[in-house]
Amino acid sequence: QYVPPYTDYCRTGMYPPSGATFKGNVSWYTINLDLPPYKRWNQLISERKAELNNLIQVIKDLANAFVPSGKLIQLVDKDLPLLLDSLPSPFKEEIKGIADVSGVPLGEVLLFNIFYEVFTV
Amino acid sequence: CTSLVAEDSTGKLYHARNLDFGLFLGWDIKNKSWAVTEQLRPLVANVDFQKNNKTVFKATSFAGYVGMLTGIKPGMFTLTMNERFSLDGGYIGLLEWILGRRDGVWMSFLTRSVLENATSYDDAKNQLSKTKMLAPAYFILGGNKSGQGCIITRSRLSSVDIWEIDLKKGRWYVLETNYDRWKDPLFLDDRRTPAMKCMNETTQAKISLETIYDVLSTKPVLNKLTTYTTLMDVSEGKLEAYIRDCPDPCMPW
Repeated sequence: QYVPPYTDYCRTGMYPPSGATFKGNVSWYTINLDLPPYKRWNQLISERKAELNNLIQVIKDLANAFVPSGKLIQLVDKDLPLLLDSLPSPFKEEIKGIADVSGVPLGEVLLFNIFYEVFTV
Repeated sequence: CTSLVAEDSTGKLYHARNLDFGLFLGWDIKNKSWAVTEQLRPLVANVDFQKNNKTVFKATSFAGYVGMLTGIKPGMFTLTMNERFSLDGGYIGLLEWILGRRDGVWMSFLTRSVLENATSYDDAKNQLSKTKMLAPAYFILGGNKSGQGCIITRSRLSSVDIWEIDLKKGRWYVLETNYDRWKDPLFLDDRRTPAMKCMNETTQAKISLETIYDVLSTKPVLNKLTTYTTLMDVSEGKLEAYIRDCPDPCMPW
């Protein structure tokens, strides 16, 4: 329904998940905390590199729609990485590792990781 | 987002959530979907964090995102986080961080750190309610003993409110969307009323991961922003997650 107040009925018998509202199971990955932080996410990111790039591209397209000059993304790529060293360990090393394995610019991976703080406005 | 912790008639605790994200981030008119939400779904991953080949905690996350929004420390506690909108928002904390005032903690780093290091439900509750943060948030925390379930409403500096399961008062579940519990939700975005209606219809006697999935599948609790549903059973150490979709007719949020 599109218009509040709520008048729909409570769903029953939806489990196990199937049908139109179920888009798939979620794969499992192991993150070995004994590894150096830089290497922890290598396997996961290697497998999801393309999907991560797609997300970042959509965010860049949105940013460029707001600021057509491309200066917002330039700021993210050039200046945001300066913030990395101020982040606590092991997060900064992990973010660096993800950027290197995925090929996504460091500032853009960092933006994804601090999205919550940026967008709670 | 919608998160809930519920206790069944035997004292067993369940914790579940819908993660909704991407509001106003690119509406695709043709496909009637949010651009960022669509791209987040393929990034959903379950992650088992291990030390010495033993599980420390498990979580549902996004590839490329090192913080945690949904997780379980088996046998000990479960944790989810919902976004809290406030004028004193994360952008102020971010600005302070850039200007060199760095005594706060980034939200998703705090949740991961709690999942990794907290030694009990009470320890987790203490850390989540007292640590200074860069942004406001709601933390939904479940434990492994009767009565251990709460919603911590956080400002950047401190806890504003802690709302707990209280069986003596008939409160066998706590449920949070994205609004302070003592205020009415925005009338255009009331997921709390339908979710509570469905929980009350289900009743404590019949609550289970299966019936909670039903609640989280009811529109508009399930909506166009929902990327995944995670169900957690702390005593069994079980976490299961499903990628969601909300075909029309469906609310955009």
